[in-house]
Amino acid sequence: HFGSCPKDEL
Amino acid sequence: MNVFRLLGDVSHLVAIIILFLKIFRSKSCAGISGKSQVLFALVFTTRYLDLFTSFISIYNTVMKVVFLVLSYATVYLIYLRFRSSYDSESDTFRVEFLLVPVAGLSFLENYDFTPIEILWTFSIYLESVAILPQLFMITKTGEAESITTHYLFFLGLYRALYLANWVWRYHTEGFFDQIAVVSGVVQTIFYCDFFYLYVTKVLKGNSKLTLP
Repeated sequence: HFGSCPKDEL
Repeated sequence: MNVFRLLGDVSHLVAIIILFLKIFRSKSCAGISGKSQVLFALVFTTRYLDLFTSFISIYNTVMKVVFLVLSYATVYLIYLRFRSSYDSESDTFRVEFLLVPVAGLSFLENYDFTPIEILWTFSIYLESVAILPQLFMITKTGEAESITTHYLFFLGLYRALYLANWVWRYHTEGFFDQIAVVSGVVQTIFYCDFFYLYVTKVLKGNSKLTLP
Protein backbone atom coordinates (compact mmCIF):
# COMPACT_ATOMS: atom_id res chain seq x y z
CA HIS A 1 0.00 0.00 0.00
CA PHE A 2 0.99 3.63 -0.31
CA GLY A 3 1.69 5.66 2.78
CA SER A 4 1.53 4.24 6.23
CA CYS A 5 -1.30 4.58 8.68
CA PRO A 6 -0.99 3.58 11.46
CA LYS A 7 2.75 4.20 11.54
CA ASP A 8 4.61 1.16 12.79
CA GLU A 9 8.07 2.67 12.23
CA LEU A 10 9.83 4.99 14.62
CA MET B 1 10.31 -6.18 11.80
CA ASN B 2 13.40 -7.14 9.85
CA VAL B 3 17.08 -7.05 10.73
CA PHE B 4 17.73 -3.69 8.98
CA ARG B 5 14.89 -2.04 10.87
CA LEU B 6 16.02 -3.49 14.21
CA LEU B 7 19.65 -2.50 13.65
CA GLY B 8 18.47 0.93 12.54
CA ASP B 9 16.51 1.43 15.75
CA VAL B 10 19.42 0.16 17.85
CA SER B 11 21.78 2.51 16.02
CA HIS B 12 19.40 5.43 16.63
CA LEU B 13 19.18 4.57 20.32
CA VAL B 14 22.97 4.17 20.61
CA ALA B 15 23.48 7.61 19.01
CA ILE B 16 21.09 9.32 21.42
CA ILE B 17 22.59 7.56 24.46
CA ILE B 18 26.18 8.40 23.37
CA LEU B 19 25.28 12.09 23.17
CA PHE B 20 23.40 12.12 26.46
CA LEU B 21 26.20 10.32 28.33
CA LYS B 22 28.91 12.46 26.72
CA ILE B 23 27.25 15.62 28.04
CA PHE B 24 26.22 14.10 31.36
CA ARG B 25 29.63 12.62 32.22
CA SER B 26 31.82 15.49 31.00
CA LYS B 27 29.34 18.02 32.44
CA SER B 28 29.84 19.92 29.20
CA CYS B 29 28.04 20.32 25.90
CA ALA B 30 30.99 21.98 24.14
CA GLY B 31 30.83 21.37 20.39
CA ILE B 32 27.18 20.29 20.49
CA SER B 33 24.52 22.24 18.64
CA GLY B 34 21.65 22.93 21.02
CA LYS B 35 19.60 23.97 18.01
CA SER B 36 19.86 20.52 16.40
CA GLN B 37 18.84 18.93 19.70
CA VAL B 38 15.80 21.19 20.03
CA LEU B 39 14.84 20.26 16.46
CA PHE B 40 15.14 16.54 17.27
CA ALA B 41 12.96 17.00 20.37
CA LEU B 42 10.43 18.74 18.11
CA VAL B 43 10.70 15.87 15.59
CA PHE B 44 9.87 13.25 18.23
CA THR B 45 7.10 15.36 19.75
CA THR B 46 5.28 15.91 16.45
CA ARG B 47 5.83 12.34 15.23
CA TYR B 48 4.83 10.44 18.34
CA LEU B 49 1.47 12.12 18.97
CA ASP B 50 0.01 8.77 17.86
CA LEU B 51 1.07 7.42 21.26
CA PHE B 52 -2.33 8.76 22.32
CA THR B 53 -4.31 7.56 19.32
CA SER B 54 -3.03 4.14 18.29
CA PHE B 55 -1.26 1.26 19.96
CA ILE B 56 1.13 -0.70 17.72
CA SER B 57 3.27 -2.81 20.07
CA ILE B 58 5.00 -2.69 23.43
CA TYR B 59 8.31 -2.27 21.54
CA ASN B 60 6.95 0.66 19.55
CA THR B 61 5.52 2.43 22.61
CA VAL B 62 8.62 1.90 24.77
CA MET B 63 11.01 3.13 22.05
CA LYS B 64 8.90 6.22 21.40
CA VAL B 65 8.80 7.11 25.10
CA VAL B 66 12.56 6.50 25.47
CA PHE B 67 13.35 8.72 22.45
CA LEU B 68 11.09 11.47 23.75
CA VAL B 69 12.49 11.39 27.28
CA LEU B 70 16.14 11.28 26.16
CA SER B 71 15.71 14.07 23.61
CA TYR B 72 14.15 16.39 26.20
CA ALA B 73 16.72 15.36 28.82
CA THR B 74 19.49 16.29 26.35
CA VAL B 75 17.91 19.68 25.66
CA TYR B 76 17.63 20.20 29.43
CA LEU B 77 21.34 19.40 29.92
CA ILE B 78 22.39 21.79 27.16
CA TYR B 79 20.18 24.79 27.91
CA LEU B 80 19.75 24.55 31.67
CA ARG B 81 22.10 22.29 33.62
CA PHE B 82 25.32 22.84 31.64
CA ARG B 83 24.34 26.07 29.97
CA SER B 84 27.69 27.73 30.78
CA SER B 85 29.49 25.24 28.51
CA TYR B 86 27.10 25.80 25.60
CA ASP B 87 28.93 27.35 22.69
CA SER B 88 26.12 29.60 21.45
CA GLU B 89 28.50 31.76 19.43
CA SER B 90 29.31 28.83 17.15
CA ASP B 91 25.72 27.59 17.05
CA THR B 92 24.46 30.26 14.69
CA PHE B 93 22.48 28.31 12.11
CA ARG B 94 19.21 30.09 11.36
CA VAL B 95 16.64 27.39 12.15
CA GLU B 96 13.78 29.45 10.72
CA PHE B 97 15.28 28.73 7.29
CA LEU B 98 14.56 25.06 7.98
CA LEU B 99 11.30 25.35 9.92
CA VAL B 100 9.42 27.59 7.50
CA PRO B 101 9.99 25.55 4.29
CA VAL B 102 9.51 22.26 6.16
CA ALA B 103 6.22 23.47 7.67
CA GLY B 104 5.07 24.76 4.27
CA LEU B 105 5.96 21.53 2.51
CA SER B 106 4.19 19.39 5.11
CA PHE B 107 0.95 21.26 4.37
CA LEU B 108 1.40 20.78 0.63
CA GLU B 109 2.63 17.20 0.42
CA ASN B 110 1.07 14.81 2.93
CA TYR B 111 -1.05 11.65 3.00
CA ASP B 112 -4.08 13.26 4.59
CA PHE B 113 -4.98 16.84 5.45
CA THR B 114 -5.52 16.19 9.16
CA PRO B 115 -3.55 17.73 12.05
CA ILE B 116 -1.93 14.44 13.11
CA GLU B 117 -0.88 13.51 9.54
CA ILE B 118 0.46 17.00 8.82
CA LEU B 119 2.46 16.95 12.06
CA TRP B 120 3.78 13.46 11.25
CA THR B 121 4.82 14.66 7.78
CA PHE B 122 6.39 17.77 9.32
CA SER B 123 8.43 15.53 11.64
CA ILE B 124 9.67 13.37 8.76
CA TYR B 125 10.74 16.41 6.70
CA LEU B 126 12.24 18.16 9.72
CA GLU B 127 14.23 15.09 10.76
CA SER B 128 15.92 14.99 7.37
CA VAL B 129 17.44 18.44 7.94
CA ALA B 130 17.60 18.66 11.76
CA ILE B 131 21.29 17.75 11.85
CA LEU B 132 22.30 20.73 9.67
CA PRO B 133 22.90 23.13 12.61
CA GLN B 134 25.29 20.54 14.09
CA LEU B 135 27.14 19.98 10.80
CA PHE B 136 27.25 23.75 10.28
CA MET B 137 28.77 24.20 13.74
CA ILE B 138 31.51 21.66 12.99
CA THR B 139 32.26 23.37 9.69
CA LYS B 140 32.45 26.69 11.48
CA THR B 141 34.78 25.58 14.27
CA GLY B 142 36.66 23.19 11.96
CA GLU B 143 36.76 20.35 14.48
CA ALA B 144 34.75 17.87 16.51
CA GLU B 145 35.60 15.64 19.45
CA SER B 146 35.72 11.99 18.46
CA ILE B 147 32.81 11.15 20.78
CA THR B 148 30.70 13.69 18.87
CA THR B 149 31.69 12.00 15.61
CA HIS B 150 30.63 8.59 16.98
CA TYR B 151 27.25 10.15 17.78
CA LEU B 152 26.95 11.50 14.24
CA PHE B 153 28.03 8.19 12.75
CA PHE B 154 25.32 6.19 14.54
CA LEU B 155 22.73 8.86 13.84
CA GLY B 156 23.54 8.75 10.12
CA LEU B 157 23.77 4.96 10.06
CA TYR B 158 20.26 4.70 11.52
CA ARG B 159 18.55 6.28 8.51
CA ALA B 160 20.81 4.44 6.06
CA LEU B 161 19.69 1.16 7.69
CA TYR B 162 16.08 2.31 7.39
CA LEU B 163 16.68 2.69 3.64
CA ALA B 164 17.69 -0.97 3.51
CA ASN B 165 14.59 -1.76 5.62
CA TRP B 166 12.36 0.04 3.07
CA VAL B 167 13.91 -1.86 0.16
CA TRP B 168 13.29 -5.09 2.10
CA ARG B 169 9.71 -4.15 2.97
CA TYR B 170 8.97 -3.11 -0.60
CA HIS B 171 9.99 -6.55 -1.87
CA THR B 172 8.47 -8.64 0.92
CA GLU B 173 5.28 -6.70 1.82
CA GLY B 174 4.81 -4.26 -1.05
CA PHE B 175 5.15 -1.52 1.58
CA PHE B 176 6.20 1.86 0.21
CA ASP B 177 6.08 5.06 2.22
CA GLN B 178 6.97 7.70 -0.33
CA ILE B 179 7.34 10.61 2.11
CA ALA B 180 9.57 8.66 4.50
CA VAL B 181 11.69 7.15 1.72
CA VAL B 182 12.38 10.39 -0.15
CA SER B 183 13.15 12.23 3.12
CA GLY B 184 15.28 9.30 4.30
CA VAL B 185 17.36 9.45 1.13
CA VAL B 186 17.84 13.22 1.53
CA GLN B 187 18.73 12.76 5.21
CA THR B 188 21.32 10.08 4.42
CA ILE B 189 22.92 12.18 1.68
CA PHE B 190 23.63 14.91 4.25
CA TYR B 191 25.75 12.44 6.20
CA CYS B 192 27.79 11.10 3.25
CA ASP B 193 30.51 13.75 3.45
CA PHE B 194 30.73 13.18 7.19
CA PHE B 195 30.88 9.37 6.78
CA TYR B 196 33.86 9.81 4.47
CA LEU B 197 35.71 11.99 7.00
CA TYR B 198 34.77 9.64 9.84
CA VAL B 199 36.23 6.60 8.10
CA THR B 200 39.33 8.32 6.74
CA LYS B 201 40.17 10.32 9.87
CA VAL B 202 38.49 9.22 13.10
CA LEU B 203 38.75 5.47 12.52
CA LYS B 204 42.41 5.86 11.60
CA GLY B 205 43.04 6.86 15.20
CA ASN B 206 42.84 10.64 15.21
CA SER B 207 41.58 11.82 18.59
CA LYS B 208 39.67 14.66 16.97
CA LEU B 209 38.02 15.27 13.65
CA THR B 210 39.71 18.28 12.10
CA LEU B 211 38.50 19.58 8.78
CA PRO B 212 41.03 19.92 5.99
